[in-house]
Amino acid sequence: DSLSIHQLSAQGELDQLIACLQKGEQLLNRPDERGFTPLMWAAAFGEIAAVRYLLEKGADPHVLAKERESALSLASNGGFKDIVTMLLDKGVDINVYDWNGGTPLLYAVRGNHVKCAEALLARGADITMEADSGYTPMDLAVALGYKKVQQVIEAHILKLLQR
Amino acid sequence: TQLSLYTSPSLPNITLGLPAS
Repeated sequence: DSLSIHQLSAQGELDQLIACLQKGEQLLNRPDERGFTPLMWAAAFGEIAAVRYLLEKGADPHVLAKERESALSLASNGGFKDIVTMLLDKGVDINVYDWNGGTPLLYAVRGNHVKCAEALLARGADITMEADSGYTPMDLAVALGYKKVQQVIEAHILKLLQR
Repeated sequence: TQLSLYTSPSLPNITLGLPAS
């Protein structure tokens, strides 16, 4: 039995991933049945070496899955700041939104991932974008009682006002 | 050897469980 390229990416099985891609380049951006590419699986499960390797091989970081999920949102949701930074360095849309209006910043806040929220805010994530339910990142931080994330957003707003 | 499979990634509903804003 062999694992699919999506499973190899998610499990960070780099040697097998390299071998698998050597057999078939076209697998690099192969979406699964919900539209998730190997890069998205690696980003969702925090496999930084796999993310780095797939990007080096030319994996497309801009691909959206069927419900507009993105590698950046998956990494932000998981709190994987280094992967968030890698994807932002590839110029992905920092304000991409999906099926419930979720943006990378909203997922970072929802997961109480302070470092991810800081990284996204530092790179200009839009703090006014609301989820379909009308919650902004600040609303969400307050509603969930995530004080540190709330402070990070407040500090960012102050910085914007001072400019 | 038993292969362990990860379940497909997914993104949660942002405001599940919160009152309507």
